[in-house]
Amino acid sequence: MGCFQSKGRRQFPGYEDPVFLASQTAFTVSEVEALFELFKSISSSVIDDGLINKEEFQLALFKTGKKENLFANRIFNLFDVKQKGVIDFGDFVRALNVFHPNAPHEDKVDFCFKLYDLDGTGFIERKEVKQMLIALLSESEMRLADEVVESILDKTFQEADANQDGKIDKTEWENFVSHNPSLMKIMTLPYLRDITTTFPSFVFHSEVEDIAT
Amino acid sequence: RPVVMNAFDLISTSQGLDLGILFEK
Repeated sequence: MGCFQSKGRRQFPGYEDPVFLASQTAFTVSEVEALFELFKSISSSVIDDGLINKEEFQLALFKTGKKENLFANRIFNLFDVKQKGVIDFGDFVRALNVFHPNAPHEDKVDFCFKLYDLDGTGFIERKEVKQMLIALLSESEMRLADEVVESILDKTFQEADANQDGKIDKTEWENFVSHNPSLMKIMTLPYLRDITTTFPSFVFHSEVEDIAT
Repeated sequence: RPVVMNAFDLISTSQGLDLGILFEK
């Protein structure tokens, strides 16, 4: 196949060989190539530079790039592991790998902890949980009195903050989610099992000879 | 006495956390 395809993929800064990415993740080579189809469509939606910026990420999630969302922002920052302000293809595949149904449970628990540890101090603090609750309420136009928000926080910290120091550390988090497995639901995307049927056009753009592997 | 929900159960319903939407055409 050839030069034409290779030249095309060089326009994607941070593009990595699907065989290499498959060897590092739960994805097959075909699945990595199918993810590239998704990556191409998101990364070209505003600026066709082969990278996903925050506006493009929010556009893919909300169908509008202007809508700022605390949670989408936080996920973007966790995908952008090199903190470049953009997500390249390697970042995209490795981050989505955590959401694969076959990814290790510990990786999901760890990613989710980082997601909620907004300022990255290694603890989920009460003020962070309050900030997230307020963001959720404004997003859903749900109104709750401050006393209700505080009572939700009281109950949550009674359950999750075993040493009652006002913040949830990693061990407390692991223990808390083991008793509340529903909290890990957002960390698994069943879609990732069917990625090759969702994006079948990867077959026409494949650079790998035996795409079944 | 009203049932008080867990904060993280509420937070995890945010649309911004639903990456599944990326795969819905």
